[in-house]
Formats: sequence, C-alpha cells, structure tokens
Amino acid sequence: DQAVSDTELQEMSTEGSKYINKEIKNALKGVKQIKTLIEQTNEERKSLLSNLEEAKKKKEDALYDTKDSEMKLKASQGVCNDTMMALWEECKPCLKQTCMKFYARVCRSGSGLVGHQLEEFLNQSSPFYFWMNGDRIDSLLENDRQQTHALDVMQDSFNRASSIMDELFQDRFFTREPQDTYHYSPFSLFQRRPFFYPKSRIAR
Amino acid sequence: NIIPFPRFQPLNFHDMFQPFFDMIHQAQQAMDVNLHRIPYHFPIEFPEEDNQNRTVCKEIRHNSTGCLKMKDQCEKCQEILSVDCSSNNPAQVQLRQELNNSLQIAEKFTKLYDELLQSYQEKMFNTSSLLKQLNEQFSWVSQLANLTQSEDPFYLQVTTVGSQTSDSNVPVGFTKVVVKLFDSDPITVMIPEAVSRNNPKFMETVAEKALQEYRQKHRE
Repeated sequence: DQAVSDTELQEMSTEGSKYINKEIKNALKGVKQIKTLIEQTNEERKSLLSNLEEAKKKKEDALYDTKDSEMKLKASQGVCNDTMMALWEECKPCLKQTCMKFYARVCRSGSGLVGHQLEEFLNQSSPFYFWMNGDRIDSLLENDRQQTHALDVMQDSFNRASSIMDELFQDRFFTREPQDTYHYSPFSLFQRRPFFYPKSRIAR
Repeated sequence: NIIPFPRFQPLNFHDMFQPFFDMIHQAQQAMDVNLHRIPYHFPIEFPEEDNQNRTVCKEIRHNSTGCLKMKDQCEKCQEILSVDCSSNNPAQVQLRQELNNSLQIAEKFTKLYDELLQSYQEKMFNTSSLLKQLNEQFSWVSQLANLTQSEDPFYLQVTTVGSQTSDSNVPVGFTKVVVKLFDSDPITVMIPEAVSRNNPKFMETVAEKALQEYRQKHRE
C-alpha cells in the first residue's frame, strides 16, 4: 500500500469534482425539461380555462332563463291551486314515510329529530315546487355554487404555486449567468433572458 | 432586487441553489394543499349510489330537501307533476315548456362545465406532479448547496485513501476512499481493487458512490 501524496489527492479531487459537476449539469438539464413540460401544461391549462369561461357564460345564460321562467310560473300559480293542494295533502304523508324509511335504512342515525324537521319542511313547502321541477332548479344552483368554488380553489392554488415558480425561474436562476469560481460551470446551459417574461421586462 | 448588479458579480454555488429546495417545496405545497381540499365530486349527474346516498342523507339532515328526491316513489306526488292548468291559464303551457327547455339546456351546460372542470383539475394534478418531480430530481443539488460555506474550489474533496494493509476495517480486495462533497460530513466509499487508482474510472466510481450515498441520506 503506497501512501497517497497531497498532489495525488488533489488530482483525485479535481477528477471527482468533474463528475459531480457533470451530475449537477444533468440535474439542471432535468430542471429545464420539467420546466418546459410545466410550460406546456400551462398552455393547455390556459386553453381549458378559456373553454371553461365560454361554457360558464352559456350555463349562466341558461340558468338565468330558467330562473326567469320559474318566476313567471310562480306568478301564475294560483290558477289551479285547489287541485294542486289536494294532491299535495295526499303526497305529503307518503313522502314523509318513504323518506323516514330511507333515512333509517341508509343514513343510519337517529331519525327522531329529522322526522320533526321534515314535517315542518313539508308543511311549509308548496306543491308548485314539484310542479315546476324546483328540485332540479335547486340542484342546478347548488352545482353552480360548488363549481364556482372548485374553480376558485384551483385558481388560487395555481396562482400561488405559479408566483413562486416565476420568482424561482426568473429572479434567482434563469436570468443570471454566474461567474462561478469553479471552472466547469454548469450554468451555461441556460439562457440569460428570463423564460416567462418578454425582453421588455429586462430592459426596464 | 436583492443584488443590484447580478451580471457583474460573482455568484457561488450556495447563493445560486440554496433557495431552490425551499421554493420548489413551497410551490408544490401551494398546489397540493388546496387541490386536496376541493369538496367537489365528479361527475355530478350520475354519481355512484353510495355517493348519491351520502349526499341525500346530508341534505335530509341539513334541511330535509333530500326527501323531495323521493317523490317518484309516491303516486300522488307524481300526479302533481302532470297537473294541467292550461284550461285556466293557456299561457302556463308555454311557460312550463320554456322552463323545461331552459332547464334541459342549463343541465347540459352544467354537465359540459363539469367535464371541463374535471380536465382542468387533471391539468392541476399534472402540474403538481411535475413540481414533485422537480423536487425529487433537483432538491439534492439545492441541499448540497447548503453545505457550501467555505471558499474551497472543489465540489468533491478526497481526504484519505487506504486499503486493508493500512486499515484493518477495510475488507480484503477493496480500497477505502473518504471524501467530502462540499462541506458535507465525510463519506466513505469502498472501491474494488480491480479498479486501480490510475484508472480514470476510479474517481468516477468514487464520486458516483459518494453522490449516491449523499442522495440516499438526503432522501431519508
């Protein structure tokens, strides 16, 4: 076993450093590839968002028409009040019984309080609600609320992540070409110009 | 803004990469935390029976409206739907028809919106998984940057090289090499004696193994 001289240790360190440097370069290449993929996904996301806005507009128009027709119908509901009320009085007990059975079988929790609440609810409800498909309208409105909320949450998430990524890629990384003390600079892979922002931003 | 003349100042490894890990992590968290909190189930029109039942139970508990979904099971309730008031008010037929039409259109667009929203959510998940990938592939560089406090020009510094004759802990047929990656704790790697110190492969193997060990530790 021969002793290893300081010079040899230094030469070994230089060789080893080259390898580490190569790996850092590879990692940076990987970052660049992932960044490109993120940008592609972002383009697709933008296009989807525009489709969503278009669909939202159409949906809102249809919801407006629905609510408008509902209001007009409500205004004229008195014309067959008697017939409707008679049927409603017969419908209520059946609805209550069916619902209580369902609740006890499927929801598996105390039905005492629910029974009382249901009775009050049915007494306050109107048969016109059925006649006008009120449940479908309510369901649409509830979906609309949930969809809006879901999109808001996603947009919020994306905006936060995207502002961090913008800062990361522009100010700290891609805009700078370092004059590293080590002579195997891995950073020449990247252009000096920021990736996301146009030239004018740098000029400013 | 932090450094006034970035292009004319030397920038070391530490300055460059140290913030990377934290930022990617933050970005990934910003995506994930919220995405998993979306209280929305796709698709809405034909939910699985269990989901549907859960929703109805919730609606019944909340304000009893869920019970109205059972109207189809009661004959008298169904009769209400077919009441014809047109003899008293002919305009009602048209109004009802208009309501049904707009309901159908609104339901169609709600469904379309749902499909688009679902695709949008998938895109979000894709972005989130790309951030995760970015974190996995690159955070080791950033973590390594945390160790670069000294002015040492070497990324890897070999401190000792020994074999069984000089160190009884070294297995027969191996060369023990102790290295430091930047200012890390010493990392010991064993290289088969078949790869001699003069072989260019020697240091490549040492560096590869040291980096593997470093990355492994970092993952743990």
